[in-house]
Amino acid sequence: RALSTKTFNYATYHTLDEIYEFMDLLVTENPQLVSKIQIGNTFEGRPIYVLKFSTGGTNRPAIWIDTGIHSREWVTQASGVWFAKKITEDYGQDAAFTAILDNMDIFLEIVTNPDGFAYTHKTNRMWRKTRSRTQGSLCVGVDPNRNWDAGFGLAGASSNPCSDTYHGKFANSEVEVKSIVDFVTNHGNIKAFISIHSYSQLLLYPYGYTSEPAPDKEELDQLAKSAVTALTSLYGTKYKYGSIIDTIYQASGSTVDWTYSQGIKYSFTFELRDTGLRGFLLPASQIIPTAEETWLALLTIMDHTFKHPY
Amino acid sequence: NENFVGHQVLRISAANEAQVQKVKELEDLEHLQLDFWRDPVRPGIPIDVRVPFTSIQSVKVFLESHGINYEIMIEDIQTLLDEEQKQMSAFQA
Repeated sequence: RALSTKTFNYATYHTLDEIYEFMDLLVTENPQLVSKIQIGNTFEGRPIYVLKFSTGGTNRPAIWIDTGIHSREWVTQASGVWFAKKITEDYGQDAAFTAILDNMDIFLEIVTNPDGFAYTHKTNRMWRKTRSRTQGSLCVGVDPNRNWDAGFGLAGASSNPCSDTYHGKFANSEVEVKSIVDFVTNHGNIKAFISIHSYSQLLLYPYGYTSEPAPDKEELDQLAKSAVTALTSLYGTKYKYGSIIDTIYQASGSTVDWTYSQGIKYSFTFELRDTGLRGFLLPASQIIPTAEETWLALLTIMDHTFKHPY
Repeated sequence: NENFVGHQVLRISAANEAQVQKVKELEDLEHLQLDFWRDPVRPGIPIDVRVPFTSIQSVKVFLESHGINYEIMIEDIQTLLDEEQKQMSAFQA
């Protein structure tokens, strides 16, 4: 086990326990900057943690980043770990980023679906959903990216509990979703919300449940273009961008449709890289390059959010 | 741990809307236990699907009989999982 975040190996995949230990190390090493908040417990009773990066102030405008809501997308949790370390390294070193963190807080949820993630390590590497039980069905789990109260239950989600896109019995039925909903609602000052998935190399903005353009579509499109340009500049990884429904498919009850409906204008969702045609089985050697290039896109979105208060 | 020996991931290229619809029909066949990594959306966008060993022949026959192109993206999932596990274990050791 790593004794510090300096000796932690960012180029390999880690279990839930190892990631939680990493979070504790990061907090211990950076008590003035990082704190750990428990926002809930999973269906199976695991704690749900969010790292808060803050240089002070009260209820500052904030940026939310989550990784790993789909448990089998291991490169996302691994990237989240790398982002956490990067934030502590770059604060005070990178002028643009320091300005952001001097004025805004960042919340980072590295393992958004802890039950599912643990299950991928112990039982089924291909597991995507939560691990909640549905009364009257032998099938387990809900797709936590179809469980939000935005077009819930419309086309683009399944009502079959055995489906990988099962939307659940009602919006926010999953505690992993409800915990974020409560946190975001109570906070009330989150200005950007970025939910990170893999794979297929996309940067998407609302909507997913309707083809109606989002009121801020033009700005979101321009920002997505800038973010993708920054991302591609590092290793040449090609990304597409656009609204969810136009770029991939209709998806109802998705995370960023809900956050956008709550007034969080800069709501984006990423699909990270699949260089080498490995899908969810991206080799560990690609974790750091993936995180590095994604960070450039995140910086672009964070910087824009900071410079365009609303 | 669930075993994925012989599971393949196929990358399907639907040339037109009719072929996309045909692949969507596969989605509804629950007994095949297909796991769509990238869903059928529209022509030109690749469709990736994990096919259990027991369904491989049926799926390939279906695709070929409808003239739908595909290639094997991952030959054997379990081989990749073993590599992944080996790498993690080596790090932990």
